[in-house]
Amino acid sequence: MFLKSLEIKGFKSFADRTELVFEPGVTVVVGPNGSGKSNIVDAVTWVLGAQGPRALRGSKMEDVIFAGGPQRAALGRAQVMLTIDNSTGILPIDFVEVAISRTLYRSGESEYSINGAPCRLLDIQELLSDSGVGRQFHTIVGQGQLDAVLSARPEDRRAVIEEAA
Amino acid sequence: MFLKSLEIKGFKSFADRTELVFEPGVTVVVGPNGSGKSNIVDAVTWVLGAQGPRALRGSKMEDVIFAGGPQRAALGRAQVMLTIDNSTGILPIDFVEVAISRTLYRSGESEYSINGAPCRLLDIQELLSDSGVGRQFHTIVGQGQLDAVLSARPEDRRAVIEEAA
Amino acid sequence: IVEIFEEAFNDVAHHFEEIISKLFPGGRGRLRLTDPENLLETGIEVDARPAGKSVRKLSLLSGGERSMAALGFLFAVFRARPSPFYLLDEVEAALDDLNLHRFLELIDEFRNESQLVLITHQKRSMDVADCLYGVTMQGSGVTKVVSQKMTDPVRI
Amino acid sequence: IVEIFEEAFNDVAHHFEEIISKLFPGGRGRLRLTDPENLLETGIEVDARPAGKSVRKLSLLSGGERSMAALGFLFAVFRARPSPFYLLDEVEAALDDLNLHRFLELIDEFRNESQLVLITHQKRSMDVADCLYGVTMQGSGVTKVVSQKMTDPVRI
Ligand SMILES: Nc1ncnc2c1ncn2[C@@H]1O[C@H](COP(=O)(O)OP(=O)(O)OP(=O)(O)O)[C@@H](O)[C@H]1O
Ligand SMILES: Nc1ncnc2c1ncn2[C@@H]1O[C@H](COP(=O)(O)OP(=O)(O)OP(=O)(O)O)[C@@H](O)[C@H]1O
Ligand SMILES: [Mg+2]
Ligand SMILES: [Mg+2]
Repeated sequence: MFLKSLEIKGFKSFADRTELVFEPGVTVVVGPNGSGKSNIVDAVTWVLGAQGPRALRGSKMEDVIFAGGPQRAALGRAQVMLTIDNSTGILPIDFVEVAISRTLYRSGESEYSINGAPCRLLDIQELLSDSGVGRQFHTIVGQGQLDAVLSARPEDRRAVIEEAA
Repeated sequence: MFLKSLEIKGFKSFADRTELVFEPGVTVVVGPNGSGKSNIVDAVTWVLGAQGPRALRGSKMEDVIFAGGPQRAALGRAQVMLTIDNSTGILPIDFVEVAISRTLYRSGESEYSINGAPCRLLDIQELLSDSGVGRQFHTIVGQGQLDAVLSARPEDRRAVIEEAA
Repeated sequence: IVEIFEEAFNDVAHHFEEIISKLFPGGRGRLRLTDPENLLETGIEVDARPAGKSVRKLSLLSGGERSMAALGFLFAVFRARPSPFYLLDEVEAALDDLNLHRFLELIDEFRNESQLVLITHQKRSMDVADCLYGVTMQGSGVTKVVSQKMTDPVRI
Repeated sequence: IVEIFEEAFNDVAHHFEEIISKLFPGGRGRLRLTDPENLLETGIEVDARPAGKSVRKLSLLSGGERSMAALGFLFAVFRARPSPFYLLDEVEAALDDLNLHRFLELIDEFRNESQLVLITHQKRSMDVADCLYGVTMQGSGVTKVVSQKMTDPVRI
């Protein structure tokens, strides 16, 4: 199982629809301060089912919707779609390709879908939880989060291993 | 008032007596990971009267004494002396040059002196507190401590300004 | 449940020692249980000692050394219980040139085991890319992404 | 006491706006009191907005942008209520090349106001040194310091 592509639209600084295609192996993302690199990490964290705004550096869930720029009005919704190659069948679903999508409207309404079929956030979380991807304590290391591995309590380090196992 | 020199002996990785001479202007300290750069910062923090081992990344006060290496036995004491130019008279003491010294023995005993005259830790702290140097919340920014300025509570930021004023 | 944890811990501990010997050549590292009698609730402590040093207390290690020890732990988990992909955001910030080289060698080793996405603003980290994305924001507050496929990433 | 704080706050706030306009060219920054009615207990909030962006929430700023805002606050305090010396340990870790340049220009401005000691493992930061110390540890666990006086630091 691996990531095939990530489509971001209206999420944080991605006012314009953007698609990143991933290969097996190493993908490196570079750019200046404030260009949007960590926002890509936030987009993946979000579409995989993150709950609560603080995991995404915000204070309200609405903070992930493009807030506008000097020549650009704010948008009304944020949408992220992650397409995963499932040819090894790790995800318990009968598709070779699995597209997970999450949308948030400024009204506060959310939509979720798997391969175009509407579902609940819980369905996305459950689909992923057995594949070693669902919770991302250790698969996604956010900026400045590396030292937490060492400064954490011993019980928290245990939890990392338990979740990975 | 400015720093003239720093003498470090037996403190952390400074098993050999080391003297750094400072000029007015900008001094830059470079070196590889783990070479001892932040230990220099710890030495200044310590001789200026830091209390408690955690300000120096340790868990016991004794952690600042050179613990030995593969070919070097542990030492019995740590000593740091900071010499300050006082020709502007900022420090309320009748000397053009002020040498502050702090020593810790493995037994746990401490010695302090100002220009060679034994004194208490409190005397050092009081000498410095009026000069804008005594507490170092903002004059010494430790490694990884920069973001704390922003993540601190608003009351703590107020305290920074109060102490500087 | 306890056996699942015990087995996982032993695998991770084994790989930790191996990986630390590469990240700290000549040094050593070990994971230990805080309470081996109580496998249900025990926590995990990390010991790491760079070459030529006798200090083992993690808090006394330097910024770069702590980053290397943390990366050792994470990659030991990656190898013991692999996930399909990993996303690492500027984890090499505290590393000097030599440690960065060792970290990139580790990435090289892992590229066939898992898919890795590395976020960085350092040029040397670009060398290991199979695929490179450049992110910009041209004063409009809107991110733009440009991709460049690397046909031959530098093998470290 | 309250007047001392009020006066100091106003000076710091004034310098903060000035310094932020250099660290974020085209952007703006402001300090505000959380409770202006209660000068005895009020806290201080930091607002900073880089050029071309409308997001003002500090938590949403990037790592490098947060470093620049934090440096703006610190240096505003440095200028409003100077101390004789400052010791900064790897404060430029999150900065890209352009922001590092702006930070080094700020150091250049301050070199006549206060004595500055900068710890770094980045080569470009060495350019501003009047005096340079190299620190090494040759596998013996013992630090050795070598000094090199710069007669002509690079004026940024
Ligand atoms: N909802 C939003 N609408 C518009 N812009 C946003 C929104 N949320 C965040 N941003 C902007 O995105 C930028 C941060 O991007 P990001 O954290 O991805 O930067 P980065 O490339 O990781 O930079 P660094 O190298 O400094 O870590 C900030 O300037 C912030 O103002
Ligand atoms: N009491 C002690 N005795 C001997 N060595 C010590 C002692 N305390 C700390 N050290 C050693 O000093 C080293 C840390 O030095 P320091 O934090 O100054 O490194 P640094 O140059 O700042 O590196 P970095 O660039 O990674 O931040 C560690 O390797 C640690 O083991
Ligand atoms: Mg970032
Ligand atoms: Mg350091």
